[in-house]
Amino acid sequence: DGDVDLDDSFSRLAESRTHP
Amino acid sequence: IGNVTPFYTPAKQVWLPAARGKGLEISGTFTRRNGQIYMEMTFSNKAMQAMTSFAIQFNKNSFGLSPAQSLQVQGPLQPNGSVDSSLPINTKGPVQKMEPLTNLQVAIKNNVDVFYFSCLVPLHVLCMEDGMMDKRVFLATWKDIPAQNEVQYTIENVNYTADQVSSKLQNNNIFTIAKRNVEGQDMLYQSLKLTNGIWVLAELKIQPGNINLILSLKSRAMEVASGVHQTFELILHN
Repeated sequence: DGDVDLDDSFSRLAESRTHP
Repeated sequence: IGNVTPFYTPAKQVWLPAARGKGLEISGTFTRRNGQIYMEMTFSNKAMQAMTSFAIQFNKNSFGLSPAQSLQVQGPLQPNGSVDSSLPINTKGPVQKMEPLTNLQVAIKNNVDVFYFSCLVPLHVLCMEDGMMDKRVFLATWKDIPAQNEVQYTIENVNYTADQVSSKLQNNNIFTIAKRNVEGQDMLYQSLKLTNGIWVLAELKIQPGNINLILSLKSRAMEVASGVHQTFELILHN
């Protein structure tokens, strides 16, 4: 499901920006 | 409840003091309604003769702003009289980059003389209603724009929750595409599109118990970043 992938991508982006 | 406001229109400022307008004082501001930019002005006659035959012209400017119709001033404007005028603006005029970017030079003519003044156009009136970037495009663009094209600002003293921040900005065409919470910290991913087609991507970090927000901006045209930062400040402090 593309939407689930997108949701994951934003979560990963937010994670990576919190713990670079 | 009670914290959500519609589009933010700054209070009118004096653009042409009467002393420089041979008795004509002009105060004004900019706003946006139904996808249309307006220049809202009040003309006050502080001279001892009636004023007629008003007209307006813009100098070339960064965003091609141009009057969409002739200036309508109900007249004649009698001594001690005052009248409001709302001028629709389009973005089809000649473009020349100004310093600062949102500077607009204006000439106003009446039966007395021609007067010149400059004003600053708040950048959010140039934010389009279709500025919500597709999620997939946002992720790709964020990754694609190199780190050196990212600028960070601290926005101090903001007493709103992430949802209030989001809705205040959305009323001004700055759209939240995604919201994530990482260890109690809210992260908003946002986009806006300026009338000239420039997209700006934003990340807003809101830490619990901290009234200072961290704004990161990415764009392929970073000269707009400082204006966008000022716009966030303006909206979140009004």
